[in-house]
Amino acid sequence: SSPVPSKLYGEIRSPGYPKPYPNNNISTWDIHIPKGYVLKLTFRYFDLEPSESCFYDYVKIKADKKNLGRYCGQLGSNTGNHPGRKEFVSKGNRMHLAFHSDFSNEDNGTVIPYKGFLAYYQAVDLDECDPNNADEKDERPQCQHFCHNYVGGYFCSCRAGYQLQSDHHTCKVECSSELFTEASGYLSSPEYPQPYPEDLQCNYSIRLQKGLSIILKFLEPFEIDDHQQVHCPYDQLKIQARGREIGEFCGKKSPGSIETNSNEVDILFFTDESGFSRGWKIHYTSEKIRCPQPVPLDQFTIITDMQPVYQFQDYFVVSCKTGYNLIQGNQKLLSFTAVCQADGTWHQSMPRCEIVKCGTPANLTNGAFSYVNKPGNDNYQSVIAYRCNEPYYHIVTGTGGERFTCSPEGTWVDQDGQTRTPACLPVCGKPDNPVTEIQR
Amino acid sequence: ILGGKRAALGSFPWQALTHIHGRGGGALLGDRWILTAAHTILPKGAVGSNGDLEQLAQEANVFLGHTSVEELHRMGNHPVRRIFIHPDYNPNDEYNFNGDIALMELKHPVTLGPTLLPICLPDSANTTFYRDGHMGYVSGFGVEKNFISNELKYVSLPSIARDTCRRWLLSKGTGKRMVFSENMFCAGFPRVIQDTCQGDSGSVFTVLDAQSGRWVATGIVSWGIGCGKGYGFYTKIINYLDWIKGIVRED
Repeated sequence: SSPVPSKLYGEIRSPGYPKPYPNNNISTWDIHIPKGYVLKLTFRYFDLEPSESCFYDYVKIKADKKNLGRYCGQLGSNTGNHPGRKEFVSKGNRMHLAFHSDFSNEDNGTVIPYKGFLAYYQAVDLDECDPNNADEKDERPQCQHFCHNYVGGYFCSCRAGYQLQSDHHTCKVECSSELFTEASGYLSSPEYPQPYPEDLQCNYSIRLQKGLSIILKFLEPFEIDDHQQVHCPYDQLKIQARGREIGEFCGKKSPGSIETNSNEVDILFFTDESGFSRGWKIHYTSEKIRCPQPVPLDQFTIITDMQPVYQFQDYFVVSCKTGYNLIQGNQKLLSFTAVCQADGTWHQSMPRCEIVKCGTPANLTNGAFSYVNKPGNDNYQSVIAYRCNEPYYHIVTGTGGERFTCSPEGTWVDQDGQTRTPACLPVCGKPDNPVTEIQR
Repeated sequence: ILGGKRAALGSFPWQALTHIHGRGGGALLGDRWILTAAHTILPKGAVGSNGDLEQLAQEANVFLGHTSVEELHRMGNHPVRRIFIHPDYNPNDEYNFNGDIALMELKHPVTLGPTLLPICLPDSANTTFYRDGHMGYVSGFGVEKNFISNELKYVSLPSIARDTCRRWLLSKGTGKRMVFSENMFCAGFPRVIQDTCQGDSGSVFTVLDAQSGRWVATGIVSWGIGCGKGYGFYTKIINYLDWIKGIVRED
């Protein structure tokens, strides 16, 4: 007897194959492959002395404590029992072969050189999850919830809210640390919409990336034990967002839809030892958290491409009307962008727009300037006019003249947009009191 | 100034009083240039004046803005940054005042007003002012009847035709040796005592340009033979306009 190494495939040959097998030979083989597989055996070559009921020479196959047959003969011979291409499949992971040859292989005084046989076996995965494969006294327990086959074995799993027990088959409610990280999904009380089990301490945590806001939508039916007078004395469904309690629910009135404005939500479900309510189911979705609609602080502020809704990572750009500066604190800004943060707030507060001031205009040597509108008003669009100390100086300006306007850039510019201050040039040859002869 | 009158405040607001090698005059151009005669800075035959213009600029005193010498001194002088002497001027040639023109740049521009105003330069094309008999005014703080004046005086004099000047000059002993160049003109009377004199050098001979209504400097008091005894000789400014503008505009 030769145990066959537990490979997942192999060959078995009659003694001396492919030479004729010896007389008076008994050989047995025990094929043993790992659990989770079944054995499949076929004869690639079969040539044994034929006889009625394979009385003389034969191969006997057994598996799962059953006889799978006794074979002998040659292909096409009338007597004997040739196996042909038949596949012998075990239910378990063992198979036993026995070969027997008698003292002669004569036929009418002629020795016939029967070659024997060449068998090929292979391990074939056993789909333990297929109910048909589970035979009646299968000691293996069934998976209570879900069975997952894989080559060479299988494993069980449980519905959400349940945990596989140490026997790897049964599921017990386990909802104390359910974690949901998908952008949307469903969660419900165990067995929903069947009545939920007693003594639950469920904690469903939804943890999404920052910047998302979770929206909870309760589906029908919604049914949690409650009391007419006392608020949720028996079973409670609590919803918390970032530790802040959003609500505690029970009874038959669905909470409908809840916008949590948070990327982290905990749903706690506590039940007492009794009750037949059908529980609850939530379809949660998420959307980028929203930020408050930006509101300009004054009438000179322009929010570019105002959107109806601003969500996480959205931004808005603020500018000012011409002639106004963006001011934040006391700082003048060249530009301003606010980004909606993960907590639904803007990363910086709205600036304001202050009118551009040009400051005191440049002094004019030997001259002066005067405010055309309001004295001392150096705001944007204010106008000043330069003049020289006439008649002793005369003004020399660019082509833009002597009137200057406070420009959006905060500089005083003439009509041509030039900033160059005029000049007062001396007036020659014009004495105040020129010599005039009277007497002639 | 001989035979002249006291100048009223504001009549000759361009008049400068200078003290360099003695008293002299000048005229304000723009708000920072003084036009004067080169010999007030580099006198003829002055021994030892090595003509170090930087040194002279440091020592020069220029007063502006009044007709009283006392007042001018009280108001304080205007320091001089740079001096430009015309290259044709030769301090060693006693009888040749050709190129007797200089510019002094003030360190600080002055603020103009009724008593301080620049004189205009003539238009290079307008030689009318040098025609025989064209009246002009000359002001100065120079000598009058052997006394240096404490007041600004002025006198009105006619420009004289060049031939007349030349003949007059030749009739004078010393005059024979004097150079009367194209860059000069003479003005005054042969027998009336109205003239400029020592101390007036550098002051300008001005005329009222009827067209523009402006007073224009046509000459600079330069030299003469005695005072009040005939014509005075003036540097012809119109011949130096490019030189003047080259310096003033360069700045």
